[in-house]
Amino acid sequence: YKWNGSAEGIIKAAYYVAAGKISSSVTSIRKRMKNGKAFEDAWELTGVQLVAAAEAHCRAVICDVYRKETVRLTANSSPNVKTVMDQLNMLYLSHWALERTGDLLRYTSTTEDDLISCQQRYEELLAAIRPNAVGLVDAFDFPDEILQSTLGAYDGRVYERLMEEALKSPLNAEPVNRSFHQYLKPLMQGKL
Amino acid sequence: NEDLAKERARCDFNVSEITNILDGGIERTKQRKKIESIALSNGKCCDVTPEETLGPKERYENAIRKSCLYTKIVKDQVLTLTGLEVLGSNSSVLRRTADAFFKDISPFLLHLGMFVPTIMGQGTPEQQSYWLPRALDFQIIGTYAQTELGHGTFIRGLETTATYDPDTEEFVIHSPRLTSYKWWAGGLGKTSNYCIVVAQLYTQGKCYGIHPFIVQIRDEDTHMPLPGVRVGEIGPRMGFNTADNGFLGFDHYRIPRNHMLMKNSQVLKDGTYVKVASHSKLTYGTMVFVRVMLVNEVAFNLAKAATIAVRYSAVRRQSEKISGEPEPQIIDYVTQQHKLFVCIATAHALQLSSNWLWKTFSAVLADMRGGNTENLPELHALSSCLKALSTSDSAALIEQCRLACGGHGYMLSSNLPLLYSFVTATRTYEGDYTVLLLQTARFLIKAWEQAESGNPVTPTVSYMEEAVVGNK
Repeated sequence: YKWNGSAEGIIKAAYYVAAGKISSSVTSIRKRMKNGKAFEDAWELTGVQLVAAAEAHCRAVICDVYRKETVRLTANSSPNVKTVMDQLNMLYLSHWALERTGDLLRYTSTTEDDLISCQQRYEELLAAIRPNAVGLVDAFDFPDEILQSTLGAYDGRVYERLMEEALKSPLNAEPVNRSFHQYLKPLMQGKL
Repeated sequence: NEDLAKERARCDFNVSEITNILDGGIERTKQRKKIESIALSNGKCCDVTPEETLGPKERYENAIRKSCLYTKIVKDQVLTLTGLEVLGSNSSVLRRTADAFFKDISPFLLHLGMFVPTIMGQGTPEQQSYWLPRALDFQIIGTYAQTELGHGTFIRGLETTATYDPDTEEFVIHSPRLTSYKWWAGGLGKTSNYCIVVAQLYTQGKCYGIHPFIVQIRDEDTHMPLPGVRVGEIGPRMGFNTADNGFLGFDHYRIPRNHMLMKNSQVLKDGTYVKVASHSKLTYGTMVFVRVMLVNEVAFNLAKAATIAVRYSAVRRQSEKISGEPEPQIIDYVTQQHKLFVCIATAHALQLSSNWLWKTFSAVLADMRGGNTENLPELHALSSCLKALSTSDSAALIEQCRLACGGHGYMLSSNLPLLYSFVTATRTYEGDYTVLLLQTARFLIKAWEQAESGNPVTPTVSYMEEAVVGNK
C-alpha cells in the first residue's frame, strides 16, 4: 500500500495495519501449533498480538465510520460547517496515523517523508481549528446545570466560581476548627 | 468573561448547525431542548451543600432524594409531554438531563437502563404486560445482577443456580459459595426491591446454562430483605459512589416458575425444558445493547470534558511568549491545542460511531426476528471492540483534559475528576478492555481463515479479502 495522506488513504492504511496484525497473529498461532502446542495454548501465547490486532481493526472501523458519516451528514451543510467538520475529521485521522507510525512503517509502504508531511498537516490543522475551538465545544450545547463545572461554565467566570465553591466547604463554616484546641494548641504549647 | 466573548465573536461557522448534526437533526435538537428545559427548570436548587463534601451515607440518601425528584419530573411532566416513546428514542436525552441532578450517578440508573430493557428483550408478552407497567410507573424498582464476586465477563462460569422443583412449581435460587455472590450491580445495595438475576438453570437433573430470572429481594412494603436473601452495598469505590453498587446472595430462595424470563426458552410445569428461540446467542442481546449504549455514554462524557477544558483554556492566561507582553491565553499554545482538539474530534468520532452502531444493532435485531442470525457474530465483535476502545480512549482523553487544566482540573468542582472516575469504570464493567478485544480477535481470526479459503466475509472485515490476496 502506498501512502497518499488523504483521508481515504489514511483509512486504507489503517485497514492495512489491521490486516497485517491479524495476518501476523495467524502466522504466530500456526507456527506455535506446528511446534506442538495445542490451539488453546497457541492462542493464549499469541494474546498480546491478538489484542493489538483487534485494537487496530477497531481503530480502522472508527476512522472509516467517522469519515463516511461526516461526509454524509455535512452534505447539505453550509460551507464553513463542512470545512470545520472536515478539519476535525482530518485531525483525528492524522493524530492516529502519527500515534501509530511504527505500525505504518511496518505494514504499509509509508516513508519517513510521508510521516513528516503528516506531522506538518496535523500542526496546520491545529492552527486552523484554533479560532473555532470555543464554537465547537459550544456546539455540544451543554447547559451549565448539566456540565456542573466551575471551569467550564458558559460565562467563563472561572475564578469567581472556584472561590464560591471553596466557600461552600464545610471546613469554612467556622473560623477556627475544634482540632486547634484539641491538638494544634497543645502541640504548639508543648502540652500534648 | 471577555476572552470567551471574543472567542465566540470570531467563530466563523453556525454553531447550531453542528449541534443539529450531533443531535441527529433539527427536530431532535428541539425535542431535546424541550425536555431539558422542563427538567432543568425544576432542578436548579437541588444541592445546597456540594455533594462531594458529604459522607457516604449522606451522599446515598441525597442521591435517592434527587432520584425520586427527577423520576417525578420525568413521570409527571416529560412523559406526559412526549409520551412513552421518550424512553426509547430520547433515552439518551433523559440520561443527559439527569446529569443536572446527579454529579455522580443515580441509584436508579439500572432500573431504566437494564431492568426494563431486559424485561422488554427477554420476557414473553404476558410477562411484559405484567412487569413493565409496574416498572415504568416505579411501583417496583429493579436492577440487573449478572456479575459475581468470582466471575465477570466469562458468563458461562457463573455459579448461582436456579433449580426447578416441579412439586411446588418453583425455582430454587442458590449461591453455592462466596464467589457466586452477585457483585457490583448499581442500585442493588439499598434501593431495588426486584432484580434480574442471571443463574445456571437446572431442571430434571440437567444444566441448561445461564438464564435470566426476575427475583423479588425486598418486601414491597417494609423494604426488608426477604428471608433467604442476603443483600447489601459493596463499600467505597474509586467512582460511582452514589450508584449504590451492591452484593446479593441466596440461600435456597424460592421464586415462582413464571419468574423465569421465557421469551427465548421455557421450563414447563413438569420441568421440561423447551428452547423457543432458534439461536443460542439471543441471550447475549442485553449485553450487546448495553455495550452499544456505552459508546454513546462515553462520547457524551468526553464532550463534557472537552467543553470544560477548552473554555477554561480560553479564559486562563499563563507565562509570556514574548518578554514584556501580556500572558497569552493557554489555548494559544500549540501543546495545549494538541491536548484538546483531538478530544473534540474524538467526541465527534465516537458520537457518530455510536449512532452508526445503533443502526447496525437495530438492523441485526430485525434480521434476527426474521430468523436470520448471520450478522450476529459481526455485531457482537463490533460492539465488543467499540465498547473497549471508546471507553479506553475517552478515559485517557478526559484525563488529558484534566491535565490541560493544571491544578484547577484537580478540583472536584471542575467536574473533571468525577468524569474520569466515571468513565474509567466503564472500561472495566460490561466486559473488560482486554477480554473484549480478545473476543473480537476470535471473530477476526475466523474471518481471516474464511477469506483465505475464498469464502465471503461480512462487510466490516471485507478488507481482509484484498489483504489475503496480497499475502498469497
